[in-house]
This record gives sequence, C-alpha cells and structure tokens, in this order.
Amino acid sequence: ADAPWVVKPEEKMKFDSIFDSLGPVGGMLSGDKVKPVLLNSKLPVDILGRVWELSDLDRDGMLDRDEFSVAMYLVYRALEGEPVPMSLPPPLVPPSKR
Amino acid sequence: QYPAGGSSTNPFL
Repeated sequence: ADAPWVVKPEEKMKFDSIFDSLGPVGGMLSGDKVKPVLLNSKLPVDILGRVWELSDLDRDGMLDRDEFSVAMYLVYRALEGEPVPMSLPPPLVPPSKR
Repeated sequence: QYPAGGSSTNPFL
C-alpha cells in the first residue's frame, strides 16, 4: 500500500494543469468535459470506455484530479502501444484512494 | 464486462 504511485510528480503536474484548464466544478470534471479530451487521443472508443471504467474509481460519473491523472496516464501509455489493463493494477491506484 | 441495462456512469458507452 506504500508503493509509489506510477504517475510521476512531473506527469501529475502536467495532468493537473490539463485538469484545471477544463474547468472543474467542485474539484470534479463531468464525463462530458473529459470525453472530448480522451477522444482527442484518437484511441478506439471501446478502449477509452475501459480507461474510464478504470479511472472513475468511485463510479460517480465524474473524475477528480487523481482519477483524471489515472485516465490520462492510461491514454498516454496506450498511445505508446501498451495495452490498457482489464483491471487497475495496485500501483496505479492513487495513494489517496487506497 | 459492462453491467447490462440500467444507467451507466461511463460517457463512452
């Protein structure tokens, strides 16, 4: 449980700045704000659907900044050719949600 | 894989 988060601090800063640029309300981004950003990756919609499933940890249909970082991390890895996992590996779970 | 029916919280479904 003490393992470091795979999202590195410099990546987290980048993802946080994207998060903030999307106009979060109450620290959360709704699905309709996140969707176009993920679609921009040009990844198949079924892959993006899985990315969402894995990142929306509390299943509330919104992403907070840590959940958003998980989504962005998975998208960037997928663009590098790594498969999106079927379930979230423990090192990818944000420390705040373990 | 996804729950059948019901309202989804996933904007990609």
